[in-house]
Amino acid sequence: MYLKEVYMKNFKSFGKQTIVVKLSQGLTVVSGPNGSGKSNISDALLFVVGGQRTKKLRADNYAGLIFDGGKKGKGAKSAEVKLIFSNDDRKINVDSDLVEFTKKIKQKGKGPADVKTYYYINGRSSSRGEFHNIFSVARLSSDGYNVVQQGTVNDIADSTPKQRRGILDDMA
Amino acid sequence: MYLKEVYMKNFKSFGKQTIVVKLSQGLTVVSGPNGSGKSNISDALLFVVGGQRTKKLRADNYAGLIFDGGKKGKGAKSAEVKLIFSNDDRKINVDSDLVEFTKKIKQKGKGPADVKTYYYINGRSSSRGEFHNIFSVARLSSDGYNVVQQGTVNDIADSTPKQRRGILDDMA
Amino acid sequence: KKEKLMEVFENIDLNFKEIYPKICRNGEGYLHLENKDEPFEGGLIIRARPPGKKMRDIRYLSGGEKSQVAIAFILALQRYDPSPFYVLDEVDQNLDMVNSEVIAKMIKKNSASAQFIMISLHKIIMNFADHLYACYIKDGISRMVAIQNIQDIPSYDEDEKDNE
Amino acid sequence: KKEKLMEVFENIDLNFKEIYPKICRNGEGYLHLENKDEPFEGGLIIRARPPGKKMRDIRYLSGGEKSQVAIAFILALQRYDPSPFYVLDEVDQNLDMVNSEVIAKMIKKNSASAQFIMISLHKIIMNFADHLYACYIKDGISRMVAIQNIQDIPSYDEDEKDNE
Ligand SMILES: Nc1ncnc2c1ncn2[C@@H]1O[C@H](COP(=O)(O)OP(=O)(O)OP(=O)(O)O)[C@@H](O)[C@H]1O
Ligand SMILES: Nc1ncnc2c1ncn2[C@@H]1O[C@H](COP(=O)(O)OP(=O)(O)OP(=O)(O)O)[C@@H](O)[C@H]1O
Ligand SMILES: [Mg+2]
Ligand SMILES: [Mg+2]
Repeated sequence: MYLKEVYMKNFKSFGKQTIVVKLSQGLTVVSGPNGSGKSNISDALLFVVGGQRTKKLRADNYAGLIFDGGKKGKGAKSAEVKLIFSNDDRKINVDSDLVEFTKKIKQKGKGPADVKTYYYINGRSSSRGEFHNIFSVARLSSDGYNVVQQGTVNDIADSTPKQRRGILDDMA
Repeated sequence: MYLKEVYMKNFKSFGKQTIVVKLSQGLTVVSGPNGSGKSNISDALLFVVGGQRTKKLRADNYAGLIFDGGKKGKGAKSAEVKLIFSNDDRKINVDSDLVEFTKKIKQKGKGPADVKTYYYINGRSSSRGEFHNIFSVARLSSDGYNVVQQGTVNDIADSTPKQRRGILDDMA
Repeated sequence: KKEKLMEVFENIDLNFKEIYPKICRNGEGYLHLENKDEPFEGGLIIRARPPGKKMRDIRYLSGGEKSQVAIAFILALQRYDPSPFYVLDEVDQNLDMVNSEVIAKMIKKNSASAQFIMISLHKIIMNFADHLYACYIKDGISRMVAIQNIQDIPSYDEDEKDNE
Repeated sequence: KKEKLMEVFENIDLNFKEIYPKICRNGEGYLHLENKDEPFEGGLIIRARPPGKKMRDIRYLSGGEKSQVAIAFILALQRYDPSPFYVLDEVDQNLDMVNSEVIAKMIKKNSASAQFIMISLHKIIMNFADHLYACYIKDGISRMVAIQNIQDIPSYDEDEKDNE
């Protein structure tokens, strides 16, 4: 089981033209200038496998995750991230060789909180709870330290002894 | 007026053999591997022109600033930093073309707090108060942001609005 | 609750003692609970001895040395609770080229048994990649391009000029 | 007290508005007091628009973009309260090579009227130095060597091996 493809459309700095990132097993390195969107890719992964906390995604609320139009354009109304896993070994508790997890957010009204969230597995409608269960069984959820966001190394290096013990508490 | 030479002896990772750094006006760049002692040079400058706060010098107390002997050796008993300024324009309120500021710490007893501090200007005995007055008049003291320690940029980037206003309060 | 914390602590300390010497090439380090009897009353201390130096608390190490300790601690946590895929976003930020290379080699080795995505500005890390992507941005819209040959990495100079 | 703070704020905001666009090459930014009437009741907001993007609070910028804003803020403070000598310790840590070079050029220019000491791991910064020093350590003892020619910088590989 591994992450095979990532699709991003109108998610943060990724615009309306869907961006497809093909991955394989082993080590993939992403580089690029400051502000080019590297950490937004990690946010896209967290958006699907992580919990609800938008603070970790560097946005005030889900509306802040929708592409704002960039230099010239108007902001989009919805954003979508799709993760496709190769699942030959059935480590993901879904009976198909490829499993597609899609999370979509749509702005319904004017307010930043008027955003509706949609979850899909292989095209059929799902829920946050089902996503969470499947990801924790497959050990894909981000509760541990498998997604190390930018700045985490500095945070740990400068943390207090109590904060560090708190990390062990979470693991326990 | 500019900083012409820095002498360090038994100060942090600089050992008993006095290290002399000759400087000139313009831009001096210091590079080197992790842990080689670059930031300790900035600490040596702060030790002389800065206030008493050892926390800024990354040590528990003054005893922690004395060379600990490194891999094989025994710790030293005293540490010394000397700054020599070129003072043709007499911006420093001392009547000599070169002004030598020397700060020395000596371990008197076993306890970490049993350290005595000595101040010298051009070889004659001085005091913390005299150092402080001369440095603030010459605008050399580190109360502003003229010594930007490692990590300060990250600290400001991640600071809260109240902390940032606090920086303006200090300037006022 | 307390037994569980002690079990976690012992495992992660063991992992840390194995991983840190590899990251700093020959030093040693360990984790220590301030209050072993009542662990929830105290914190977790990390002490390390970079090669050629005396043992110190993480607070008194250099910026890069602290990063090495923090990375070893993160990898020790990951080993205790393994996952099939990992993302590491600029963990090598404070490291010089030699130490960045050590981390890249280690992650490359770990990538034999799990999928790793590393984000980095250091070219030295790219040498170890099985797949390389360059991210760039134009008019506020991000794009990604797969790089076949590391020489092809669009030097940020061209990219940046394009930006304006 | 309040008048003094407002005077400081106005000056530093003016400096920031001038310096930030030079650092990020064509963006804009400003400082803003949360509570202008009672400044001590509120904080200081920093907003910035990197080139090609929309205006945002510093919190939502990328790591490197945040560093650029922070550096501009520090230089704005320095301009308000000038000193004859400055030390900048790895301020370019989060920056890519293009942005590091922009900072180096700016500091080089400023070094015509004040003495600057910059500590950096990025080779691109060294090109701008009037004087270059390499720091290295053996058996826990630091030494310094003046470098005449940037090619002479002992590649950290040799240094490091020596360390053991
Ligand atoms: N909803 C959004 N719409 C458009 N752009 C956004 C949105 N949210 C964030 N951004 C922009 O995305 C950019 C951040 O990109 P990101 O943090 O991924 O950069 P990076 O490549 O990691 O850079 P660095 O090397 O500096 O860490 C910022 O400029 C930010 O303003
Ligand atoms: N009293 C002391 N005696 C000996 N060594 C000391 C003393 N105090 C600190 N050190 C050591 O000095 C080293 C720190 O050096 P410094 O912080 O200057 O490194 P640096 O060159 O800035 O590295 P980096 O690039 O990682 O920031 C540390 O390894 C620290 O343990
Ligand atoms: Mg980033
Ligand atoms: Mg340093």
